[in-house]
Amino acid sequence: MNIFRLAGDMTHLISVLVLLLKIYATKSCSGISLKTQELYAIVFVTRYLDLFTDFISLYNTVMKLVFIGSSLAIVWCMRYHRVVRRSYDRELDTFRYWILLGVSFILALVLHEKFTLQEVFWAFSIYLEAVAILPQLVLLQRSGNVDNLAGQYVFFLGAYRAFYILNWIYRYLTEQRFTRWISCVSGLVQTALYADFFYYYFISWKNNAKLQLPA
Amino acid sequence: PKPAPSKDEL
Repeated sequence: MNIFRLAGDMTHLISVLVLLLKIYATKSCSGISLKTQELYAIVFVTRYLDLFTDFISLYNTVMKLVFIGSSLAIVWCMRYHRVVRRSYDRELDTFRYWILLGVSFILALVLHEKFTLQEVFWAFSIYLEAVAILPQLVLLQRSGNVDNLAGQYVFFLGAYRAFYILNWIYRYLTEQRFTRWISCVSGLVQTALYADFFYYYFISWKNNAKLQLPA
Repeated sequence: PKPAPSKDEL
């Protein structure tokens, strides 16, 4: 565990927990894409199948359970909570996410380390995570502005990806270990998707103005 | 270098 990895995990954790707590406290999920949240729930469930087969560390196990639990709780809130579900921007959240699921699954069937159930699902979760933010970015784009919650959420997720890349570089230099290319290429794609958003986030922060994305 | 055990990352 190095400082970049820890910072990455913490910003990831903050992004998910802040989202869940704010949805619950304000009873509103306006500006948040249910499709992205469902994709993340699928990502965590399919990636952490090794909870049943391998023990890495207590930290690892607890974090996995927190990620699975909190992502399912967010989906539950947005879908079924009597009050919260009314604020869901259903008509703006129309990204055809089955395309992302299909492409990721086919890619995982073709590109994986070993042809076992666990390895194929692991690769699938890596590919899916890389593109899972797209429905959220499209929703932000369509609504034309971002409230604090959605903006902070995407900001922390982007920070998490940036720290993970630093973590890989650090591990390469200090542990003489290279990150598996499946994670590496997917991670770079994922981080690139945030770059555009970060640009506008930075501009709005600099001007102390509400975040406005171009139509 | 050896491959990093990617499964130890989240």
